[in-house]
Amino acid sequence: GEKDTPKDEL
Amino acid sequence: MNIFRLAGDLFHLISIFILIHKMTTSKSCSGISFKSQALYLLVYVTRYLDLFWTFALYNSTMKIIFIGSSAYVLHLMTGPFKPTHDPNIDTFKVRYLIGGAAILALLFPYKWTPAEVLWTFSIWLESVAILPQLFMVQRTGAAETITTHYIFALGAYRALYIPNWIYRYLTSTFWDPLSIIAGVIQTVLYSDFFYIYYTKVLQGRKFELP
Repeated sequence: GEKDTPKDEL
Repeated sequence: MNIFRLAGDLFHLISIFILIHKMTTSKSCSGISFKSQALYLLVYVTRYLDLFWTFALYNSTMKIIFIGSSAYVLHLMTGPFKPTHDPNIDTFKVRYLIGGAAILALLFPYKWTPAEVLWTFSIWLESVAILPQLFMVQRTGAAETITTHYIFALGAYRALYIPNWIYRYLTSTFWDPLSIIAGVIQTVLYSDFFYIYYTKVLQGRKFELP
C-alpha cells in the first residue's frame, strides 16, 4: 500500500 | 472519513468534555495527572503544525479544539484548581517517554523533514502519554468514577482508529504503519484499565485496583 501519508487523520 | 474514525474523534471530544466538566463542577483536579495533560498538549502542538499550511474544515476545527482544550486544562490545573493538585503522586518520569519518542522520530520518520519528524514524535508520544495518568491511578489504588469515564473515552478514541485503519486498508490501500503500530501499542496500554473498567465501573461498583 501507499506509504506516503497525506496526514488526513487527527 | 469513515464511521470508525468519526466515532473515535467523537469519543475524543467526549473525553475532553468529561474532564473539563469534572474539573469545573467539582472545582478540583484531584486524581488527574498534570504530566499526562502536559504531554497531550505537546502531542497536539507537534502534530497539528500543518494548521498553518493546510485547511480542511473538519480537521482544522478539531485540531483547534484539541489544542485549545488541552491548554485550558493546563490553565485550570496551574491556576484556579492548583491547590487540589498533588504533584507527589504524579511521579512518572516523562523524560523517558519524551526521549524515547524523540529517538524513534529521528530514527524512523517517513521523511527527514522537520514536519515529518515532529509528526512522528507526536505519534509515538501519544501512544505513551496516558502512562502518568494510569500510573497515578495505580499508585492511589482507586479513581473517581468520572475520572474512569474520562480515561475510558480517551482510550476508546484511539481504539476506534484501529478498525478505521483496517477499513481504509481494505477499501483504498491507504497504509500508515507508524500510526497503526503506535495506535495498537496505545490501545494495549489501556487493556488492563479497560478490563477493570468493564468488570467494576460498568457493574456500578467503584473503580478499585485489586
